[in-house]
Amino acid sequence: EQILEAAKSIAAATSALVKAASAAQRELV
Amino acid sequence: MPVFHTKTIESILEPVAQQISHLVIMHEEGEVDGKGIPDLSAPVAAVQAAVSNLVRVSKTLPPSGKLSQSFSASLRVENACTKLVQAASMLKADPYSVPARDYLIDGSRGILSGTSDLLLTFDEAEVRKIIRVCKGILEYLTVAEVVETMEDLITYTKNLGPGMTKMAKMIDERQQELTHQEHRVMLVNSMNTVKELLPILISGIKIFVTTKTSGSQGVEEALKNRNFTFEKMSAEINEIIRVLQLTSWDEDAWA
Repeated sequence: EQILEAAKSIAAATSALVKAASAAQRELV
Repeated sequence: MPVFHTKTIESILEPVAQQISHLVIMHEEGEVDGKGIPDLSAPVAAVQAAVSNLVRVSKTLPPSGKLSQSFSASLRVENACTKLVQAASMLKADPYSVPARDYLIDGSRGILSGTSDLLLTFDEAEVRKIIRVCKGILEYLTVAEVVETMEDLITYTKNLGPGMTKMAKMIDERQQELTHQEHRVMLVNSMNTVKELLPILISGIKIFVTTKTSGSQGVEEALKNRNFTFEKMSAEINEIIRVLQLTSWDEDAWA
């Protein structure tokens, strides 16, 4: 359960990071 | 063909995988059009914190057995995170840095792959739990061979029933969890066959017991029928065990 929760947190943080990188690129177009 | 083996893993990783694919496309466009990426220190710090938590949790797990694989997967996630930190640092200095974009993509992919391995390791542990129950049933089925009285048969039926119900429930939950449709169908079909054969086995044992007790003819025939059903059930349970261990990759390799 703990690992599952930890994996979910990593996935959410990575998703937010990648989204931020993609959005930032879009803003700079 | 689904990429992720279970719905739980899919629900966790599919959104990240899509985001990364999107980033790769933008990266390719960025290289052509010269688009920049500003400071990503804050979101990278959030990933770092989540990874540190994972490493901490992994260290609390037993060092023996297959769960130790989770430790090596968490190390890979940790290494991938280092790349993200480097990428953020490089992008802070140069938002157009191509190596930084590569690090960002490699790091994100590494986290995705490491987390996927980690979740698969835990999924394998869940599958092993189901297999233990299946093997318990397989073992108990063999007791049919020593049932020679009606009292034995009552005890046998009483003991087999709850185990069979537990196995059916676990298999049903597992099939619902799988993303691979063919594996789901295989599990459902085999489990249904086992359920259908159970009363036939009990009936077969009963015929054998009554025939033997009364000294009537046909003991050999009754024995053959009982064994045939027992063997068919065992074969189906072994098939369930095989399918439980399949992943999409195995199926492709087999095909």
